[in-house]
Amino acid sequence: SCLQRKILDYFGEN
Amino acid sequence: MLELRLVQGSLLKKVLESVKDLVTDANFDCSATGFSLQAMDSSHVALVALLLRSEGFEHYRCDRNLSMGMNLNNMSKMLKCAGNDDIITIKADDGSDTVTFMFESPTQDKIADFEMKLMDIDSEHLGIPEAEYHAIVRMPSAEFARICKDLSSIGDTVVISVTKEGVKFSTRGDIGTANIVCRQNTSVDKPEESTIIEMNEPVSLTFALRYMNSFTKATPLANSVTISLSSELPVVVEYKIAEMGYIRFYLAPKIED
Repeated sequence: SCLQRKILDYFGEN
Repeated sequence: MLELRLVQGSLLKKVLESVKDLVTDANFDCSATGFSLQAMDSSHVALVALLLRSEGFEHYRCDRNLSMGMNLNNMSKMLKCAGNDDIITIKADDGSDTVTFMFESPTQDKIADFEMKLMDIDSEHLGIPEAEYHAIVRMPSAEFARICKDLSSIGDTVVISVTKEGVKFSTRGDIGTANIVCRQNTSVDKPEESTIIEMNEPVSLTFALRYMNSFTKATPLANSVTISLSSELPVVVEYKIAEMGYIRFYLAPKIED
């Protein structure tokens, strides 16, 4: 099965 | 005081149609650089970044940086009242809780203004780093839209693989599997119909087709789409908006559990 990553796993808050 | 006059008003209508199903509420930021938006979908799986540069507007007045929270469905309802040939002007006063959209017909015989309530939206602004991508594919936007639509009738996810052979879009579902390979093709007369693959190293990533299909709502904005892939980053699906800027969609991949 596949796990959906999130945008926040990659990009931090400015 | 903010006053932005966009002669090609249809661009703004198309922008709204391409983001309103992905994002419900968003802050539009206005600065000397331009009119921009950055927002994530409610699941925080996809992010949209829009820039309409100030130079692309016939008149651009933005006295100080302003962030305007809008419900995109309501904004879309208002912009649908503008004709495709209309000039659209966006106006707001400092400290006001409304924004006005003014629509002028090309012959100036009809002028309409629609005032919309603004809303307070608490949104984080993400830092998106400049990155080197393993592979960048440029292809006709209509072709990409067709592939995403076709594959979504077979499966829920698409595996996008770039090798020196080309770019492969694959899916599998209950009824079977599908593979579509697009090879580099620069021989066509029209550059917008060519497929160009720049590959530094092979890459293969899995994405939810539901989001890809949502991104293709931006197809009317550009003849070409650019898909940038790296195994360490969300994919970027970019539509350039002629003379003005871009709309970029970022989608986090699915990974093996």
